[in-house]
Amino acid sequence: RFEHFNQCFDYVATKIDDIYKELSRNNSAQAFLGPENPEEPYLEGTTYNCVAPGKRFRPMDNLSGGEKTVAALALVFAIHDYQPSPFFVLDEIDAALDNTNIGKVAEYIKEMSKKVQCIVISLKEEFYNKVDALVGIYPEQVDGCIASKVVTLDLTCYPEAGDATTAI
Amino acid sequence: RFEHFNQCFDYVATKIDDIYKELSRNNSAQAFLGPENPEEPYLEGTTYNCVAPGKRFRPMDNLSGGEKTVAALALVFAIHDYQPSPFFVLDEIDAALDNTNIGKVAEYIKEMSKKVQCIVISLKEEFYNKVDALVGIYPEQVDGCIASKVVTLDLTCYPEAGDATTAI
Amino acid sequence: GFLECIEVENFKSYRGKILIPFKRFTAIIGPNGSGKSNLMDAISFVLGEKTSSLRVKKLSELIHGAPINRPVANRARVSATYRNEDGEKTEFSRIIKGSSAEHRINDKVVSHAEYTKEMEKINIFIKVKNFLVFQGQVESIAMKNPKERTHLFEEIS
Amino acid sequence: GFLECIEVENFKSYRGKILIPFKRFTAIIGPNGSGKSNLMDAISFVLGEKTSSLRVKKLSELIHGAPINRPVANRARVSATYRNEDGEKTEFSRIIKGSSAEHRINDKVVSHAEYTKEMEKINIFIKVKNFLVFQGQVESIAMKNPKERTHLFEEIS
Ligand SMILES: Nc1ncnc2c1ncn2[C@@H]1O[C@H](COP(=O)(O)OP(=O)(O)OP(=O)(O)O)[C@@H](O)[C@H]1O
Ligand SMILES: Nc1ncnc2c1ncn2[C@@H]1O[C@H](COP(=O)(O)OP(=O)(O)OP(=O)(O)O)[C@@H](O)[C@H]1O
Ligand SMILES: [Mg+2]
Ligand SMILES: [Mg+2]
Repeated sequence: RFEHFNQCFDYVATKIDDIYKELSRNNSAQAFLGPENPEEPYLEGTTYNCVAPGKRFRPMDNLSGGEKTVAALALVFAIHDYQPSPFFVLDEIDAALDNTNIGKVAEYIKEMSKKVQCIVISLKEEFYNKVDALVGIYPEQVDGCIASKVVTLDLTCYPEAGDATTAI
Repeated sequence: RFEHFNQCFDYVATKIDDIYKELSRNNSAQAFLGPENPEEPYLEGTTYNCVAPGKRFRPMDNLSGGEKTVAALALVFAIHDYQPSPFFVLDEIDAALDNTNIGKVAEYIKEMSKKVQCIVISLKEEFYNKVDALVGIYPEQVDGCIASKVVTLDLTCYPEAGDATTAI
Repeated sequence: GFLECIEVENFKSYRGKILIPFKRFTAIIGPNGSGKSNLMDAISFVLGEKTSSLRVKKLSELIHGAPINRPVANRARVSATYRNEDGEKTEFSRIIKGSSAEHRINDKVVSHAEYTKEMEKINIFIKVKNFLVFQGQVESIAMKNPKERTHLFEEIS
Repeated sequence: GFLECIEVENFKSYRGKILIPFKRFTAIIGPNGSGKSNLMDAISFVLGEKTSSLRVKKLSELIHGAPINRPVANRARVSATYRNEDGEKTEFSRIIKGSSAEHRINDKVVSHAEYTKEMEKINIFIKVKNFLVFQGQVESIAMKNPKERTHLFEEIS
């Protein structure tokens, strides 16, 4: 059991720094995962610290809302990489991100979707304009109760992802 | 003391339904505040239920993320109305809202700012394009540490709020 | 492999049978309250997620119309079609009947344990949930305390 | 009345003296991590908000540079200029010196109790906080449990 724990921990700890650099598109960004008790890491807690691009080392609760979201995504993607499921579902992960970070995260997920299928829920066009397909949901009154209706749009038939926005 | 409690409770309970209708721009929207124990409301809990526009009465935890935000804002504004402070500060309240709800909430706050000064923090242009002034904050490297720099833009000198977006 | 499509039947805000196809990178869009998160709940449900993570207290509340005491039926169903690298299709289904859920693989009733085992063969570990991020949860993932983080690693390994 | 401007000096990510004017309806915009929520912390701080709501554990961490162990000074200050209906100006200031905070009204040192009393005269009740919504808190306001809601009403009345 401890064997498994250490194997998983080491894998994620080495992977997370690369993922965080790629997500922030900045090599000065750093992410560290460390055991509080290096002899027996499974007994104590695990610390997680990030250095946001261009900033110095500081505790996690000093990060802003958007900086925390990017740090959290790096952890989620690193953990997933250890035992990758065939697909991912992400519900409005872009809520706290500014447009620059939305672009970076959407680009990273587009790249990732080559290996792992990605299904995202979003309200922001800046986030979903790079996808292969859109599933549009709209409410309709049926028999006095609101029901969800669905339309789909396959974007792979348009030459450039950028054209997707004109198609909508 | 109980006198005060009842006075405050009654004020907010009557006000909240109007505010919720105004925020959703829909008269079919309803908001109810009720004591669990009508004899002595201060002893037990207070229930809060909303009927989202076009839907039927259902428990609060059935609402979606965006519907909960609008319901929460109605409560915040109703409670504020009882002892109104001269100004309001709201930090990214628009995170879970779609563009239609952003428009409605921004319009409501613009109207409210005639009585109460409003300071909002937002990442979305659809939210801040109706304001009187913009305070722009950007990070700058000073002596190895990132510091916040400020620029301000007074929009009242542009004829129409709509022009604000071209000015930026 | 990948998730080719899911079919929902009388599940939450979805009335009747509705088929939803997916590609490599798919976005679900729509106004507030339209049913986007309900679709994620449908995907989580068919993979075996427990009721409390689906924003309801009992299975029967997942049936369309239940929260306003007008359920349209006494059953609801979600089926997921998975296609593996070799192009073979497997259909996973979960059906709500009254207060319990039935599990099916390619329309054959199987036990909950068998269903979970088949899922684990395609690397879907619903207990660990390392592939689902629910609405509003992303920031709290970064702010877990050190002990919770160790626990996370234990579940995965 | 209304808040005409605030001046921050070496507070959180703000280095040196910076003056920020406000109008009837003002938006604070800027990229992630630029310092928008720190400005809200400055407004809350000058109104008497306790340290734990400002995302720090001790007063001294509010000084610019403290989280990276390079505080630029041993003091930090926030001043707020309030103008009432008749056009009269009142300047409220809070200054961090080491591990305690000094309160001033129109540059005269006053006690914490006096400061709070003056604030209540212009209807600012920092204990109730019915006019501040911090980042990420809006949804949890709707989802409070019934007991917490009653407590909210008790504080206000
Ligand atoms: N069993 C059910 N039958 C009918 N309607 C239901 C049922 N369960 C939930 N709903 C309705 O579904 C709606 C919520 O849908 P959902 O949470 O998916 O919205 P959403 O599209 O994610 O919105 P947002 O963008 O605000 O997050 C609510 O209005 C709720 O009342
Ligand atoms: N005392 C301090 N000295 C210097 N920098 C500080 C200090 N306290 C906090 N910071 C820095 O301020 C930044 C956070 O600022 P803030 O939370 O205001 O961002 P924000 O503009 O609200 O971003 P978001 O849009 O992501 O919410 C962090 O990077 C943090 O390290
Ligand atoms: Mg949702
Ligand atoms: Mg912020």
